Amino acid sequence: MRIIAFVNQKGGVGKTTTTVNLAAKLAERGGKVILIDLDPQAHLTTFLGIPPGNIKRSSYSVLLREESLEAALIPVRDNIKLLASELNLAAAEQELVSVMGRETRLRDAIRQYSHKCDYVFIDCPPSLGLLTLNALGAAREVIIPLQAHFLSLQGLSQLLETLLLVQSRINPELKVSGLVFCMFDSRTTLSGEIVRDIEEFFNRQREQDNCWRDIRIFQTRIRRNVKLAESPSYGRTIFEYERNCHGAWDYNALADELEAMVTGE
Amino acid sequence: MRIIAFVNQKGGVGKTTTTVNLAAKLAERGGKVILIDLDPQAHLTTFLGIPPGNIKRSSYSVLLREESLEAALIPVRDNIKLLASELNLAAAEQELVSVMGRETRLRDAIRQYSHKCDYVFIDCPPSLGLLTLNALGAAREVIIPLQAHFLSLQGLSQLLETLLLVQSRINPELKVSGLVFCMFDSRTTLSGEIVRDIEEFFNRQREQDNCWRDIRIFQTRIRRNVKLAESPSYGRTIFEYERNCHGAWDYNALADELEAMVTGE
Ligand SMILES: Nc1ncnc2c1ncn2[C@@H]1O[C@H](COP(=O)(O)OP(=O)(O)OP(=O)(O)O)[C@@H](O)[C@H]1O
Ligand SMILES: Nc1ncnc2c1ncn2[C@@H]1O[C@H](COP(=O)(O)OP(=O)(O)OP(=O)(O)O)[C@@H](O)[C@H]1O
Ligand SMILES: [Mg+2]
Ligand SMILES: [Mg+2]
Repeated sequence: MRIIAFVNQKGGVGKTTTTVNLAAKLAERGGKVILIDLDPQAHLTTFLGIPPGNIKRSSYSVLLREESLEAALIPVRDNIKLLASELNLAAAEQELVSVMGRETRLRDAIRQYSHKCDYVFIDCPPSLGLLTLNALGAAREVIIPLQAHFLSLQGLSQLLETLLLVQSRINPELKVSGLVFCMFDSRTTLSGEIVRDIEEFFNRQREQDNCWRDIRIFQTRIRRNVKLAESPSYGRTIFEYERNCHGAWDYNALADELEAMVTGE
Repeated sequence: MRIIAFVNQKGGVGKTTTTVNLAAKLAERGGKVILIDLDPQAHLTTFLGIPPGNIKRSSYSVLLREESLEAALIPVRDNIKLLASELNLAAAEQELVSVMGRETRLRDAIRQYSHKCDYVFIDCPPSLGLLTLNALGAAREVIIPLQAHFLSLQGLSQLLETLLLVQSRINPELKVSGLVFCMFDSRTTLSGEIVRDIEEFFNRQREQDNCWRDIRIFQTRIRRNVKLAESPSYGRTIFEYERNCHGAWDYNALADELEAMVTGE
């Protein structure tokens, strides 16, 4: 079972869009997927056509130990179950502050889930607070969606520092397995420069012993494509909305790369 | 003095880019501007070419009352002073949780500042936590940068609810004065539909007594333009980087609209 958190504290870089569409393709190929929405804005939940206002059992109740993961999961597609978010989730960060083992609530909940599952994907909010820490405490792998813009680069070193801390204090298994460029526009020189900067940065770090030494910069670039921004307004994944567009091809190719990775399973 | 918070908990919609470039144009025209960076990612600070790591006095120290606003301001351009952010700012949210009057720390600091100033602009993080609440407690006006995408629409009602709460409990003067579409791509039908939805939504609310009844949907659309994404990598505003591009023209037009608004001053 691969447990992957999609993390980047920079807002609007494609975390939710990548989590949903990658999961959809893997599920289409027969993988059993659990999606976990840890964003108080509940975009993953909305994306799949579920109104967050109607949720009775959510990631909020699982983090506060009122529900088991199994009881709170909602089947949303063939092979996909969702742990939905609700707006109260923002309150969970404050409520968890003084609780023992506050960062490992989600990990405990996933461990107690006894059914067969191939992938657990966790969509994170744009911050490095307790909700994201719970995702990092539960995950075995991190994938970083990144926009090839200067401001998106800024937060990368802070993100890596946080990952090191989590690895040394909360979750020794955690490793950064991939980075994927989203909303990519290959016509601009800016995107080419940023890709080069990133590849050089990580290549220099290969010899060091840190949780991102084996990071894979995915060859697949998710190109900017308005269909990817349209599909959530119909509560549909890109494959349900428009199978013949860049967005669908790019996430299909990304799913190929993800499956081809040999993990330590 | 106009105190304006640029708020939207949806990530990556153009808050920082709008705060900086609008301020730059108003300052060019002779307005005295104070910029306040309330985002722990310190993107406003980085955008202006200031490395957040070197900051001694920041919005963190002002919120925790260790410094006055006057002592912490850094002159960054003609007519522009910056209250920088530092990475510790994320810790301020946790430290302020149990403090009396935690939402009005920034308001108090601005009130004690006695020098002449035409605009105070506050850049907010992508969340509705204590840092954004401090901005809303201090501001008289809110401008909402919005991307014409479905997922960006989702958070709008939650944002308006939060603004109502702030107005009734912390800051009765607060009003939503404007909404500006950023990263706008008029070629897609999606953007036209979203603009229509937004205009209809707010036109229906004109009769009600709430803090957004007089909202102005700015006619200026900030079009998607790679120059706006390139300029921060040089620590420059769009007017310093490339005066002859859509980005510079659009922010110039937005400054015109902002100045033309008759406020309750
Ligand atoms: N490749 C793409 N091309 C065009 N639009 C995209 C693409 N990927 C995502 N989008 C759109 O861009 C916006 C940001 O994407 P998304 O919400 O997935 O990012 P996020 O990182 O999850 O944001 P947040 O930080 O708010 O959680 C959304 O409106 C989405 O529909
Ligand atoms: N009109 C535009 N055209 C093209 N790129 C833009 C435009 N406005 C902003 N950008 C770029 O898009 C990204 C998001 O913008 P920005 O950082 O200003 O949004 P934000 O709302 O402040 O994000 P956050 O929620 O992370 O604070 C940045 O990389 C920025 O350079
Ligand atoms: Mg998201
Ligand atoms: Mg910002």
